Amino acid sequence: MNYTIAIANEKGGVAKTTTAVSLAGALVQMGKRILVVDLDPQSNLTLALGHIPHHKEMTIASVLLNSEKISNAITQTQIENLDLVPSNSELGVAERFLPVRKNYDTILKNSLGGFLDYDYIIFDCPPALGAVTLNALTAANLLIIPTQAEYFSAYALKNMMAAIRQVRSQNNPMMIYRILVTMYDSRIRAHRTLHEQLITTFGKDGLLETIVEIDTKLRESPIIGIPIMHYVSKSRSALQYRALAEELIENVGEM
Amino acid sequence: MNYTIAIANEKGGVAKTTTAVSLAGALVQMGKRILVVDLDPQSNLTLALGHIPHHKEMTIASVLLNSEKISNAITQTQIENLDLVPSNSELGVAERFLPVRKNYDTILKNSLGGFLDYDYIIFDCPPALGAVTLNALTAANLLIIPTQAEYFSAYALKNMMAAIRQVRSQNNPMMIYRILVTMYDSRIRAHRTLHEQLITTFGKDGLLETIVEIDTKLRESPIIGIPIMHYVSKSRSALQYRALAEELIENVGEM
Ligand SMILES: Nc1ncnc2c1ncn2[C@@H]1O[C@H](COP(=O)(O)OP(=O)(O)OP(=O)(O)O)[C@@H](O)[C@H]1O
Ligand SMILES: Nc1ncnc2c1ncn2[C@@H]1O[C@H](COP(=O)(O)OP(=O)(O)OP(=O)(O)O)[C@@H](O)[C@H]1O
Ligand SMILES: [Mg+2]
Ligand SMILES: [Mg+2]
Repeated sequence: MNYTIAIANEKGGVAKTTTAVSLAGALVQMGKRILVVDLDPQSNLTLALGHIPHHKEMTIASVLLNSEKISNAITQTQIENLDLVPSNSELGVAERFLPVRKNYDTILKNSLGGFLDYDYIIFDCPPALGAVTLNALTAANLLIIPTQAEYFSAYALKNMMAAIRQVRSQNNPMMIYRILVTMYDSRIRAHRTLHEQLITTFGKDGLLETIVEIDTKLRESPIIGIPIMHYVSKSRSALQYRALAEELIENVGEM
Repeated sequence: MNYTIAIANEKGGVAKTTTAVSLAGALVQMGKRILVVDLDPQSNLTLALGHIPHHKEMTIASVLLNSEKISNAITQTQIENLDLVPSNSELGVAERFLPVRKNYDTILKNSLGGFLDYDYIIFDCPPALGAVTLNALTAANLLIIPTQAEYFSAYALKNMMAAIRQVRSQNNPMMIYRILVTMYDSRIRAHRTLHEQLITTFGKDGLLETIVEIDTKLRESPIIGIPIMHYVSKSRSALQYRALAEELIENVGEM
């Protein structure tokens, strides 16, 4: 009931948004009720589900900055049982104005109250370790860290581990994390080498077995405004994101 | 003399850092003296030039947050005539603490004083449109916006154009911008379609003719800590980044 999953990484362009919308799509096809929350002023998750960000009056910014009830910001999508809390560029000021409030890092967690009725709530985070991502980590039961098997991405895991230690010591001691390798191409030597290193460094408890490979269909589905499994159900990435949903439910904590 | 170039895009993972280090490498090979400035707490530019971010006492954070002279933060790299102002994760608090200062958006511009003696100064920006990127745009003669020919990246140009209008109306009316298509693969239909759309929307004055294609050597050169043209001089991307340097010098403003 309202199990929360944050999708975060300071590194940009590692498929955070793609993972948020694809995992949501896979869980919906398993009969779950899903709420996705767009925490990025880029509003890519909002866009990927067919909505127009600047047309939205009520967004996550209203919840985080103006104490609006989150239920008033929820909107439906083209997919049944998949609801969205959208964002728009107004969220851009959150990094500046959130930190001046007392206990600013628990604002999102406290907004999720008992009335919400979802199996899973998924947060898509901006490529930063600021106040907004801190809110998502504080509210999350599980943190999924999408990463490319490339040098800068691997280095970013260092800051991510530091952020996990900080959040666990402050407000969320029970948070679990898992690293997900995305945009993988086994023909690329750097990918094979770095993937091996990730297995050695993080092992089975840190690194998910499921890998998401390069699939050009993932570049196309956001244009239509639906998750990959609703766009091309038998594509390689749809199968891999379904395998991800199954691996999480079978192996990870209370999911 | 001290011509400033900002490399920025709110969208993550579009090759901002790769473009900053590669363009710097190309300009050095043309006999120019270059200073690169790492404005991202991820410190990828610092890493790409062989430095260890958390070993750095004096970084750009000291300049922006503690009024340190920028000349005290400059360090040499393995490449002659290519100097670096490094960053480390301490820069992460800049989004929170910079905006409380008066005229915070001109701190970087004012730090560049007359004593610096470079042909070009290149800023690598974080994937955000916050106080740090605003400082870079305010200080820049030229803004280069690397973009992938993909849906989310194309959408990000909307917020970038809004940021350009804001900066031009406030402190930097003469700033020029150019969009650079990166990580291009002509075999991908989405890339061909979106590239056509970019040409129609932005034309010759907005979109650079040079395109940087996918080249796995660009994933390897940061591991060695040197720019692509010093790693594999005849690689496709080294040639394309040289062509970029030439196109900028021949066609753009006062370069
Ligand atoms: N497995 C994949 N195969 C091919 N393309 C992919 C794959 N996953 C993501 N992409 C594409 O790569 C780009 C980056 O993905 P995405 O925008 O989801 O990353 P992100 O981490 O959310 O980026 P940001 O840091 O800007 O929020 C997008 O254009 C997306 O369509
Ligand atoms: N032309 C290219 N061909 C292949 N790989 C590339 C190319 N350009 C960049 N890359 C790789 O793609 C990844 C993203 O590039 P890079 O980190 O430079 O982007 P960025 O915009 O600086 O990301 P961030 O938003 O996190 O700062 C890196 O792993 C880089 O090595
Ligand atoms: Mg995203
Ligand atoms: Mg970068």
